[in-house]
Amino acid sequence: AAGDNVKDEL
Amino acid sequence: MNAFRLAGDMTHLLSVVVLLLKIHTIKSCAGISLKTQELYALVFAARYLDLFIHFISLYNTVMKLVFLASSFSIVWYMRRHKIVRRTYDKDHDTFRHHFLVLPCLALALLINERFTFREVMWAFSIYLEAVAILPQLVLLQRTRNIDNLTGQYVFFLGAYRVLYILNWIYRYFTEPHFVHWISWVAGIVQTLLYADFFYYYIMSWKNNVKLELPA
Repeated sequence: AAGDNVKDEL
Repeated sequence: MNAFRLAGDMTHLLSVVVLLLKIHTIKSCAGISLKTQELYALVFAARYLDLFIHFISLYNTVMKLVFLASSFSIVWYMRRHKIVRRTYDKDHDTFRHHFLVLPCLALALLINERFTFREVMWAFSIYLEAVAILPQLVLLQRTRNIDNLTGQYVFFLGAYRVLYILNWIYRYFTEPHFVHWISWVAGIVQTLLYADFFYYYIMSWKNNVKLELPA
């Protein structure tokens, strides 16, 4: 969702 | 996932494969900084604390496990393996890497996205990764004969950082809500550290001479 800022990078 | 991100992850993976190839197959870690490898192991341990809590994707989980396992096994090889450890250039790998850890932790306590344990550890891992290459770059400067695999290892690591910046630029325009200033600023600093190395690496490749960094 917008603004969720999930850390999906390694 | 965009092409820059995938290419970045693949060059990161490739750098690890090159290093493992050197260590596992040639049984040599000459020119490789144990200090840098220890910092990377710490970086991944701190960053992937949520590995078994937050599931993002199978790709994400597998890559995290690969980076954790490879970084710790490289440290193990360099410290404990009876043949590999003899090739470690201890006398030139003198960077006081412990002095990087505390400032990074202090910075993470001050500047983070949220003041929680996991977020502070995440910020800490980002700051530490930015400077973790320093002992390796110093060791390269002191190494008279940089072998091809070592040069390629550092080159792929640097390429991974450049591709991550392109990935952020792409994400900035395609996913406006996706903003991690901490990783962007630290990532740009990290990439700049490679600038000097890149210059000499490309020159040596262009002129077809052995890579050597001026002291």
